[in-house]
Amino acid sequence: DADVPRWDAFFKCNKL
Amino acid sequence: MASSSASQPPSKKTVASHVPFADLCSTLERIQTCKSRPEKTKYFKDFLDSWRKFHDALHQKEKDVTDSFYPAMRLILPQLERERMAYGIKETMLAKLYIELLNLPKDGKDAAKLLHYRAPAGSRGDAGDFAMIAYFVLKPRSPKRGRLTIEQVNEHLDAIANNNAAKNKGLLKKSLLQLITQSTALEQKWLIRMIIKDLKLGISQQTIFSIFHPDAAELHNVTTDLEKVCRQLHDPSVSLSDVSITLF
Repeated sequence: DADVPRWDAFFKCNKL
Repeated sequence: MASSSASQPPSKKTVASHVPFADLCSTLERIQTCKSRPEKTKYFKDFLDSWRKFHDALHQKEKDVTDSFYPAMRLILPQLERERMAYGIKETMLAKLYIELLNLPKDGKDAAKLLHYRAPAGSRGDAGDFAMIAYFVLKPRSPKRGRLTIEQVNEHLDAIANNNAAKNKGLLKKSLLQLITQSTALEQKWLIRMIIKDLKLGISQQTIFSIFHPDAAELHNVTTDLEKVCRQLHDPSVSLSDVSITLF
């Protein structure tokens, strides 16, 4: 769904 | 209560259905590991700010939004949980469950570590910290990638609490197994802490509240309702006096 924002774009987290 | 609710597709309407539980765990790990208070508050604030911005993007065309930071907050401050009933799970039960699940030799070293987690053992200084001991036992034996969102974790925890309230030990064990078999060792470490209700973050609930909103602690004192605090004070520019008008 193109309208749904992506969480990844809002939260930059280096995976531990 | 059925323990299969978490297997249903998550609603796309909440932030929690988009946020991987792994991202919360990474944040908690960073908060716990860093030494200084400014760093600890920064990691929490980064996560919270991302949540609020994503919330704005997700709900931008909607009115009367009830979605909030609550699904994450109740995992960060599990000692304030009021909606979900008790899990009925203590360290010894988890130890026995892990021994069974991982098929650990009953008289082996790892089984002993889990069962006697209070005994001073290694040089890591983790005696008494069951979650930490479990983490090292689980690390070589758990999935490398977690698959659950924050919403799904809450659904699993609901199922565990409901099965405990129904005194159904078989289903309680089953619902706990469903949760841990889909989680990495690091996620399980934090899940254990959430279930035991002691996160050991080195940052107080008052500090968490104050970062969330300057009036959060006060509203929580009055209502003891974490969901209400998160919903009413979702917008940092709204003050408690504005909210009070709606409350009373």
